[in-house]
Amino acid sequence: SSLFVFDYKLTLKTCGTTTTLFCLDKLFQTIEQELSWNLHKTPDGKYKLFKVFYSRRCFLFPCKQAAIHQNWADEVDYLNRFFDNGKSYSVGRNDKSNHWNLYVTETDHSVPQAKECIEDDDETFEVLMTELDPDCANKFVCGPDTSTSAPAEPNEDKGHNLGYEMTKKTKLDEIYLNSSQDSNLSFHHDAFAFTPCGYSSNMVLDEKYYYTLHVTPEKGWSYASFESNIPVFDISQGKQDNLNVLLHILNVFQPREFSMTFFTKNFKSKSFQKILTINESLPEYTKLDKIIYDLDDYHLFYMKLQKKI
Amino acid sequence: TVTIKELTNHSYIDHELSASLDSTDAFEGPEKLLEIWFFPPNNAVSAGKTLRDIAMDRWIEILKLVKCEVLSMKKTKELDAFLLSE
Repeated sequence: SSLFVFDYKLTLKTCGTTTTLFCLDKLFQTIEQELSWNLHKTPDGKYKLFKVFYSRRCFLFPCKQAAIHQNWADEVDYLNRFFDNGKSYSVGRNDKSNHWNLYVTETDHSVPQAKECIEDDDETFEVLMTELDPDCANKFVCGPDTSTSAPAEPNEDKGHNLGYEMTKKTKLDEIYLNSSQDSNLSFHHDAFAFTPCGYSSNMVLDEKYYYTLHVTPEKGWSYASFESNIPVFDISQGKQDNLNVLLHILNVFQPREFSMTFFTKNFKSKSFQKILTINESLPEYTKLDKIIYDLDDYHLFYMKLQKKI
Repeated sequence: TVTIKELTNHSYIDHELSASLDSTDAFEGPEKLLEIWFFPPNNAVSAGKTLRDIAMDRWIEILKLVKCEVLSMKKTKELDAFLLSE
């Protein structure tokens, strides 16, 4: 799980049986008390914020979830207690219980936006992979007695050391061009290898863009997620696009099935145009679903693919 | 690409938690993803404190309600990236 905190935005991504939405009450109390922000509220006390997204794939074991997270309708009801103008979508096939759910509020345009904000390059690319190739999944198993280079400095430790080694071994730090030869962008990395297995990592590129990976390699419910807000085409000066990114990730995990979502504000962008036909460059996979939503000021692209037998 | 110095420049790390975590019972990978924009990007309105002024122990309290703990955190010029226990 990961949390990314910006000046005016946060992204919280948690797996397992976590209760993500139960942070809202305390979060708003903290913000109002500690930051003295007077957040917009409607007469019936709902927050009218610039934008809220909440999304998740169907769980593998929904009945093991806690409280409201056992079903999407309860989550939507809970979110609607906090936020004004929320809309809920189920994207993909409902009959297979592996569709994707989205809750999004209408953008609050009452807050003036700085001019350059309009041309904002905000995009989010997410790939959710199941039934990983066993050999690939095994790279994220470290076992109870894996030896690693013993912590050398006081603030090093085994989990982070192993996480670093997993990143290097699987080249998950090379998804975006950032080596000193081809980019002068700053690159920060934090990874942790769980015992006996599992991996989480946050990478930050150019101080403000992140990608994050979470892997549950166990046979029977193996899963890996990738999420990024890196505007790859711009940041690589046209040298890379989301197809390069996707191919790198699929090569590391080789899932039998995966879904991808791509949010963009600018549907005319090269990135969005390229992603519309991305499945044509994936000969090993067959397209199950391809869905495009126009969500007031964002466009959402959703695709589900399965490995050809 | 990542260099070994990235193992030593955390802004925060919980060694005790790191050494005690056990993922034997992990079974649910699919995540819940919440993103909240309190103000527009490049916000021209609100001056003063930002989310990044919220102290670590406050984040730890908030995340406890989610059933997460903070493993480590990296700070850059524009964001704080927390790695969490789940």
